Amino acid sequence: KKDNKTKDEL
Amino acid sequence: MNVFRLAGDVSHLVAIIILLLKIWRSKSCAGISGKSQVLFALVFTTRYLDLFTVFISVYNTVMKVVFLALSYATVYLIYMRFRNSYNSENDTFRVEFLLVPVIGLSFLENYAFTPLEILWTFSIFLEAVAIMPQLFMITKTGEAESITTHYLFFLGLYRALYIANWVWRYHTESFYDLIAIVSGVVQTIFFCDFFYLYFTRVLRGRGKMTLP
Repeated sequence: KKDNKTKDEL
Repeated sequence: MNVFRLAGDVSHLVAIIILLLKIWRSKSCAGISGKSQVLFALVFTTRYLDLFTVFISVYNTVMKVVFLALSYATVYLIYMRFRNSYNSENDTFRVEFLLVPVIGLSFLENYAFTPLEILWTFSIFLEAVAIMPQLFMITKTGEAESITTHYLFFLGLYRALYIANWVWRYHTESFYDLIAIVSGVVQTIFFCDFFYLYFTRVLRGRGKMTLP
């Protein structure tokens, strides 16, 4: 399952 | 955060400010696609809904708010304040041809079937194609003012730097986000033809970019 780590990108 | 990511964000900010200042100083949005700017405002709006749900960092929150404010200010200048200078007759790209497939695709391909995730995916897919009305307008009129081309250069550079950021993150964190990467590569490819014209015509010739 994917975490939300690119969500810190703009 | 790495140097590519930071340079990408700065490049993105520079692009948006160049466009806003150009319109503000010349009191004209001639040659600018209002449709592309509305799509970018929609991209930021649907992507940054997480401003209300999670806190990531001060940098993240400030940049999101700045991008939102600047994109809405740009749309305001084009459609309200300087609407007399808006070339709507040349801004004829049919955005529904972008929106319908992008909406469909974001429902089919996402990380979770929740409203926020679908809207995030929608924003990533839409950003990849949002510049098409602007590029279409330049192709139609056959020219672009140099400041408009500087705007497009920094906008394209931003996504190209993000690709370098993803390569870096893959190697250092073993992390990758396929939706973001595929869309980002597609988005950057749209700029390749423009980059070629920018380097061969605008930077050497100074002044307007004219198409052959």
